[in-house]
Amino acid sequence: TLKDDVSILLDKARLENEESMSFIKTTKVMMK
Amino acid sequence: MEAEVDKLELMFQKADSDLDYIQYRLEYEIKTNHPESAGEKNPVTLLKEMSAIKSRYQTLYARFKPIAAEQKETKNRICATMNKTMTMIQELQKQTDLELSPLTEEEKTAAEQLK
Amino acid sequence: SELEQLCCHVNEKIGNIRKTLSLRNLGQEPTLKNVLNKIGGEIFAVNELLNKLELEIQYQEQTNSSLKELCASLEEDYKDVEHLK
Repeated sequence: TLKDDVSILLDKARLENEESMSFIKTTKVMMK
Repeated sequence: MEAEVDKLELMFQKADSDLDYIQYRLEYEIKTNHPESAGEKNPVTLLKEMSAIKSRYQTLYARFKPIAAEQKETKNRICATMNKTMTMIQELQKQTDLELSPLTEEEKTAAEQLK
Repeated sequence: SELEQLCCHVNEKIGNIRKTLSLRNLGQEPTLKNVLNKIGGEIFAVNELLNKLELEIQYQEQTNSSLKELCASLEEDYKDVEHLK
């Protein structure tokens, strides 16, 4: 249903953002 | 022939406005029979809201996809550049016999993750 | 194809009228009235989720530009090391 689709996409977007934030942190550690 | 086409066009226009009128009358009748009260919306409003949320979802999904793809591509570029830079620094180290301070645990973990 | 578009346009309107007709008797029976209220609740819940999704996508767009800045600065660093070499 539409509600499930929206929930799935929301979880996906959240996961991507968490991954990207940790990726940025990791990269900054290496650039120091 | 021209007259026939004009006639046909008029018929389509009339059909179109008749359909609009039927839709309007139906919605008016439903709104009259189901006056909206606190928290209770009439079926017509709900039908409109339902198609609104469907198109809003499609809009957001269309916005999400390219960003996610672009993010993946940028991350790959960062990893490639980081690894190239690390390799070059190690080569420089060898060439110049320069002893750099060893990577900290945090840096080692980060390097592994980026690999 | 214009005729096809015209047919789609008319069919879409007829489809809407059919949907609205099926709603006409809705709300007379108490059970259906409950269904209607439940649908209203679901629509509200989906809208809340869509608001959160929109915020998440805005956040993702910000993250995207931070990643691009990081990538640009890293490529600068690489050029410096290459120059040093």
